Amino acid sequence: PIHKNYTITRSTLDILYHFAHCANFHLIFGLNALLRKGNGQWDSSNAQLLLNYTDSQNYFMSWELGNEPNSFRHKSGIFVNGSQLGQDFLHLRRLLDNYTRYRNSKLVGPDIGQPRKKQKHIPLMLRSFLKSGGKAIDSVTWHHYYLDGRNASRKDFLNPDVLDTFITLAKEELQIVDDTVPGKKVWLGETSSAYSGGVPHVSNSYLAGFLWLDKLGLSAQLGIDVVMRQVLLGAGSYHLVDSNIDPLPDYWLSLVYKKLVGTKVLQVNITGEDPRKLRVYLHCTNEHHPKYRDGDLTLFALNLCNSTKHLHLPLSLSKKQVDEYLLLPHGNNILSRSVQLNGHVLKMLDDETLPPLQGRPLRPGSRLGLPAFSYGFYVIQNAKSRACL
Amino acid sequence: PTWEEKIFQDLLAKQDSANICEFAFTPLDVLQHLQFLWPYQERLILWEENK
Repeated sequence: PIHKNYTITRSTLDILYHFAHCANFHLIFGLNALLRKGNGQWDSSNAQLLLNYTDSQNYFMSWELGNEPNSFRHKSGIFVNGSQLGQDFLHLRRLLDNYTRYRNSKLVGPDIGQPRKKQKHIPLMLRSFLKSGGKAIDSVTWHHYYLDGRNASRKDFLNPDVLDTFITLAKEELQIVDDTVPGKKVWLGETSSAYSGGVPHVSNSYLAGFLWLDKLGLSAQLGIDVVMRQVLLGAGSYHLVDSNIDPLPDYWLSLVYKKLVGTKVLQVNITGEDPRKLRVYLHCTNEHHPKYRDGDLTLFALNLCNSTKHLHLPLSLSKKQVDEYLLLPHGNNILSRSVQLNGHVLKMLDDETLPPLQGRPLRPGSRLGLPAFSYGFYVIQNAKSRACL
Repeated sequence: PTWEEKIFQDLLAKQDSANICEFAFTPLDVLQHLQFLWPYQERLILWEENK
């Protein structure tokens, strides 16, 4: 056992809940799965104390049980097999059903680590967990990192082979879910560029955005509805805001994505370029954006080539008004911790106010130009896409 | 509760529950204490992650 005991008090919970609530976040609380009885079953008595308290405070929240159970033995010396963990989730679901407030609250899990070459037990564990306890959960969660932060290099962040590894792993997870609990939603419960805190001086720079934006695009394409990012604020270098609470490039990228990209995903193909190095995604535009209308489209693209690339829209869209949101590193340094939107450095206006994110209108019929090693968003107005109406 | 949690707890208790999200005041000594602790905590978190 390398972890010291840590006690979460009522005050910790209060502060955590209010932080989430006031930020309009929905809190999912991970309960301790390592408290076990002599026969190996989960001991829920501590969870019941916690549920009694959160219920008494009218806290509406959702639940997880344990984190990366495939590593339990390695991290704590306690082995729990997939089938037992499934039974433990059923137990927790029954417990939640005893509370009017939590009867309909979400339970997600098992937050399993990604399969790696020498760890064949991870897919087996997920399969047996889902067979045993799949009906207890609302979504299947798994964790994904492209790289090991201790030995990855900056070149990995621009390597299409690295970006494509996500497709293989996600498809493996989706296949297991489809085989065992068909139709169940799959979420990324924790994800970032590199484990062990990220790659120093890289995971907090403009360069990290290639892995992040591509993961958002691929996840949506594959039907993964929720992507939870490691981490808002914390140790290492993959955080979204620094220790002064100033946003880093992946925060700005996430913000632009949230503002412009809707949840409906469309198929897009490009010709004339290697689609692995000029990666393009197409969605309906976010219907809540005040400037844009139903039927508008948002295209986002990543240029992994060392030269400027130009995209021509198909004839049916070529005369439409397009707003460009091009993100480039400040000072032409791909490792910059500042990012420019259409030539303006993004920074908070004060402690609480985000700057306006203004698109640059392109002349109708213009090509969409992406400089070497850059990414950007393009809103095609008045596209009247039937899928988006 | 820890020392800094206790301070927050007292402040939250004084706050009108309808306006709880308006709460934005952090006592300077709490801020300084948390900032003092952070470098150590950061190292500990990273050490545990690497393990």
